[in-house]
This record gives sequence, structure tokens and C-alpha cells, in this order.
Amino acid sequence: MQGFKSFRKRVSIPILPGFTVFCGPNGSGKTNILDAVCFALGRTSTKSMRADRLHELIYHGNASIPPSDYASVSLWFDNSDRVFPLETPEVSIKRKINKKGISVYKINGKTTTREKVLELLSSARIHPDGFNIIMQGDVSQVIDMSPEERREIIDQVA
Amino acid sequence: MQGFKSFRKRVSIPILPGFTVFCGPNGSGKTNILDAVCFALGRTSTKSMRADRLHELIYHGNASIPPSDYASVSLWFDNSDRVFPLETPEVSIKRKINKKGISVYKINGKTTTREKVLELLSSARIHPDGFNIIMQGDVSQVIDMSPEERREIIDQVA
Amino acid sequence: KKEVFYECLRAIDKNFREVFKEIAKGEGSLQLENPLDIRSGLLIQANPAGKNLLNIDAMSGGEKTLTALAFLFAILKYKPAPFYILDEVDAALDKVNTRKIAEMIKKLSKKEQFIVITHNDYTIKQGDRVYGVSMENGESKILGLELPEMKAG
Amino acid sequence: KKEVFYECLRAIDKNFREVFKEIAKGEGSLQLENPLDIRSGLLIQANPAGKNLLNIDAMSGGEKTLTALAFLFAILKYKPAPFYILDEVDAALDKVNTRKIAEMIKKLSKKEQFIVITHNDYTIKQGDRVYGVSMENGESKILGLELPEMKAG
Ligand SMILES: Nc1ncnc2c1ncn2[C@@H]1O[C@H](COP(=O)(O)OP(=O)(O)OP(=O)(O)O)[C@@H](O)[C@H]1O
Ligand SMILES: Nc1ncnc2c1ncn2[C@@H]1O[C@H](COP(=O)(O)OP(=O)(O)OP(=O)(O)O)[C@@H](O)[C@H]1O
Ligand SMILES: [Mg+2]
Ligand SMILES: [Mg+2]
Repeated sequence: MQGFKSFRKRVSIPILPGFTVFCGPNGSGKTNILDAVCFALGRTSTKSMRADRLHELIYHGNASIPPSDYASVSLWFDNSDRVFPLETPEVSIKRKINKKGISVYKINGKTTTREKVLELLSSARIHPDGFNIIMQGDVSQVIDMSPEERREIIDQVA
Repeated sequence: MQGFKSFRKRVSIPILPGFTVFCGPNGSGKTNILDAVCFALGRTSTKSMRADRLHELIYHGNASIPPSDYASVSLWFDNSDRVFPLETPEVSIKRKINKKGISVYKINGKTTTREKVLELLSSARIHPDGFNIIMQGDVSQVIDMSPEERREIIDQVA
Repeated sequence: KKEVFYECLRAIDKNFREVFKEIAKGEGSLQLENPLDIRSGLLIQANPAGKNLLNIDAMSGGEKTLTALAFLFAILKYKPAPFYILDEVDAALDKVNTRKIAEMIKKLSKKEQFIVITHNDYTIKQGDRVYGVSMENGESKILGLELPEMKAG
Repeated sequence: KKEVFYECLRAIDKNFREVFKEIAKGEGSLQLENPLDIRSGLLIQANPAGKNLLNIDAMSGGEKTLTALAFLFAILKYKPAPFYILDEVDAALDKVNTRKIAEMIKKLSKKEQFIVITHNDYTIKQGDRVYGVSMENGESKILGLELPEMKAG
């Protein structure tokens, strides 16, 4: 990602199979990484990424450094078992947003629409608001929600 | 207190000036102690004490032990500086609730009404829903609340 | 369609009972409010460590976390998601339960991909790899951390 | 009446700036949305550790906790309540911030009465006295605990 929230410079984080841990002081940027993943998956609720409006997701500068012009996050998925209906061994999804809040989506480098991205992700059973992503403070959500909402989770899985 | 939630047997906890810590495993009863204090101070919202109805605050029994008939909690306050408009060196507030959910309040052993209790407590600036009691999970409430609600806290203090 | 739902629910309920027994040492189960109506709500029954059945709303902070994670793991064992991201889910847990959850994640991560954000040292040690996030002058940076235990094993 | 409010707000704002500087090493302040209207809302400005001013909703979990406790302590220094009960307020804090908050409570508890529920060892050690709560057969019991450090001094 680059220019996304507190990650001004381009950074690439390898996420291998198994158990990956992120730790660090309060306010260092750990949850921002989670926000970046949700952003790239096509989430539209800025509130869920702790922003009022989309352009607030762009690095906003400091005393000596100006704000960035855009924020972009790319996710690479292993496609060796062809879980995505594409022939490439890896599938990349990229979302870039400019100061006006306009998003551009790319699949494997080709510009596309958010709808196409969601469609591709759902073929791998990935959803921007999936319950496989538990946000900070939300772990007991499944206990606090209504029985109907909880049953809908089973619907989604079935 | 006696019979209050998980505290079947009568227990007396001295709370001295300074810094008192309660620790222990999950589900051991720490927050129940806080609920007991709020209960005795006259709180009516059972939801805030994690019960649907008042009688659920009474010890509900186990495989081998029957439920208690009542729940009672007493608080003793140091009144050596006469912050309460009473002449006793200590002031005690007691609330007892029976299976029908009926509460009986006592000040220094004399039966009285909830209104009288609230009135007495407010003379010492004690309030069952005061912001001096931060419940589990609520610490950032003052950040998440509306600016108007936050200003009302200042109103209360002023 | 009804068949699919019931088969799915039965499997997840079975998993939930096992996971809940393992991490909360108690009896837990999932049931429809109206077993004959697949549109009705889903109830969670949970008795941690042999306590009397309580409304799940009356559970403690830590007990709710354990029950919620047991639910998540029960679904995982039926139909795993491609990855899981958990942000400080151990915040309300005591030391014993933090270990149980960290060890369960370690075990499940042999097959499933877990990304976990935590402040807890024990959980950090369970990780296959650890990234330290820090902030300098308002900018975040990420460092791969090597823990002594990792080198040994 | 307006006088009383402004005097109170000014004092609490002054306290907030000091406390926030001490625990978050940053600039914080309290301001009315409309400084001339005492019915308007109260805004919190908070820049932890020299970051650019952000909407307080955009702060991290730990930063929100620190800011909220700074607000509480600011009011305490103006007009203390008879007692404070804090239930696991350190859940979102890292080690450094947990220490800062525990030490600030220790300091304030010379004059004010604090009852704190916590899982954190450092906070427990700061206590003047520690009660361990445990459950046996569905019944809670309380034990006074003596910590080695306490005997030493
Ligand atoms: N658009 C932005 N530009 C620059 N910095 C930003 C932007 N949005 C958020 N931040 C910074 O990111 C920080 C929050 O980071 P984050 O929520 O990831 O912390 P965290 O590591 O999860 O902390 P905690 O352990 O307290 O949860 C805030 O302090 C804020 O200053
Ligand atoms: N009426 C009742 N009778 C008996 N037990 C009860 C009653 N109400 C609640 N409990 C028990 O009290 C327990 C919850 O206690 P409490 O919330 O105080 O835990 P805690 O020590 O704060 O835990 P945590 O660290 O997870 O927050 C529940 O497990 C429940 O079984
Ligand atoms: Mg965070
Ligand atoms: Mg609790």
C-alpha cells in the first residue's frame, strides 16, 4: 500500500500461510493495516474504517511533510488452486483513491469496476464485510446481535 | 452483600482510602461487585447490570444448591466530615430485593424510599449513573458520545 | 434448500459443542428459536465451566469473547474462510483464556491463514512470524521481528 | 449561572491540557462548538504525541482510552468524586500506556479513592491492596492477596 492513512511510503507486507502476528504501540498503525485490507476489498462504509469521508483515508501530512495525492492498496492472492476463475497463479486486486474520493479498481493490473471486483472475490468466498474479519472491539458482536442476524451468518455459510 | 448474583453467601469487602484492586479469572465475579454497588445506589436499569428483570440479580442456584430468596447489598460510607446531612460517623445504605422484584431501601437501618436514598446520595455528589463509575467496555464512551452529551457532563460538575 | 441449511447448522452446532468444551470447559450449543422454521433466529446456549445456564447477555466480558470465538471456530471447521483477521480479540481475556485461544489459533493455523493483531506477549510468541508496527513522525513503518524462541524451534 | 459554567470549563480544560500532555505527550484541549453558547456541544481536540490533528473518531483504540481517561482525571482535579470505580479500563492499552495510567491512578489515589478491576499485572502491583476474586461451584469468593512487593515497602 502507499499513501493509505499513516502509511505514506510504499510498503509491502508478505502474508504467508499460517499464523501472522502484528504488534506495536497504541496508535502505531496496526488497525490501519486491517482498514487497508477492507478498503482494497471494496468496502464503502468509511465509518467502518474510522473516516468520515473517503479522502480522509489518504495520508494527511505532518508538520514538515505535505499530504499525499492518493492512497492505493493492492492485495495479492495465491491462485495456484484456481479458486478464482482466472488463469494466473496469483490474482491481484488494487484500489486507488484520489483527493476527490474517486476510486479506481484494477484486477491483475486491468482497470475494472467495483462490481467486477466483488464478483471475483465472492467466487473465492471473500466479502468486504465478512465475519472472518473481526474489527477492534467487535469480538462479542455475535453475542450481542439479534438471533435473526446470527442466523443470517449460517445462511451465508450454507 | 448476600445473595447478589454470584455472591450467595454473605461477604463483606472493606474498601479503604487509596488504590484498591480487584483481579481474578474471567467470570469469577469482579464486575458483579461493581453491579452490586450500582444496585445499592439505586440503579433501576437492569440492562446496565446485565439482567433482563430485577429478580435475575438474585443468586440463581446451582446443580446442588437452590436459588436464594433475596439479594441484598449494603454500602457503608465514611461520614466523619459530615458530607451527608446526618449525625452518624458512618452512613449505611441498604437495598434488598425479593423474588417478585420488590426493592426495600434502608438508610442507617431505617426503611425509607428510593427517592430519599437518591436525595441523600446527591448531597455527597453520588449518583447511580455517575461518570465516576466506568463499566467494562465503556471507557471510550466519552469520546464516542455526542458533543451535547459531553457538555452535559460539565453541566453536572459545575 | 431447507436441507442444506439444516445440514449446515447441525455440523456447525456439533463443532461448536466440541470447541466450546475445549476452550470454556462447558456445555454450549446452537439452536433455532423455532426448530421448524429456518427463518427464525439462532440462539446460543452457553454454560462455561459447569455454571447454571444463563442468558448469554449476562455473561462476563471474557466469557462473551470465548463464546464468540468458539462460534467463529465452529464455522471455520465446517467451511473455512480464505483468511481470518482478528484485531485485539484477546482484550477481555485473562491469562489462562488468552493462552487457550492463542493455542487454538496456532493449531487451526496449520491449515487456515490467520492474521492477528495483539498486545499480548504469549499470543505473539505463538505466531509463525511477527511484524512490529511503529510510528515515527506520524508515519507508520513495519519491521519483521525475530523472536528468540523462533530460532530455537 | 453562565459564569459558573465558564469558570468550570476553563479549569477543566486547563487540567485536561496538563494531564493529556503527561500521559499522551501531546496537545489536547476542550472547546465549546460555539464558545458563546453554553448549550452547545463540547469538543475534544486531541493530538497524541505530535501527530496532526485528527477527528477524535479516527484515533486508535488505545488513544481513545488515554484521551477518555485524561478527560476523567481533568474533571477529578477540579472537583473529585467521592470514589471512582474503573472496570478493565486498560483493556486497549499497550504496556507503556498501561504503566502511565496505573502510575497516574497511584498518584491521584493519595487523595482520591480508586477501585480498579484489572487483569494487568503491573496495575495490580500499583494497588495499595489487592483482592482476588475466584469462583467455585458457581459461587464467587474474595480473598485479600498480599503481594511480595507490598511487604518490602
Ligand atoms: N489519513 C491519515 N494520515 C495520517 N495518519 C493517519 C491517517 N488516518 C489515521 N492516521 C493515524 O493512524 C493512527 C491510528 O492508527 P491505528 O488505529 O492503526 O493504531 P493501532 O496500532 O491499531 O493502535 P491501538 O493499539 O491503540 O489499537 C492515528 O493516531 C492517526 O494519527
Ligand atoms: N443471578 C446470578 N446467580 C448466580 N451467578 C450469576 C448470577 N448472575 C451472574 N452470575 C455469574 O456471574 C458471572 C459473571 O461474573 P462477572 O461478570 O463479575 O465476571 P468478571 O469477573 O467481571 O469476568 P471478566 O474478567 O470476564 O469480565 C457469570 O459467569 C454468571 O455465571
Ligand atoms: Mg487498533
Ligand atoms: Mg468483568
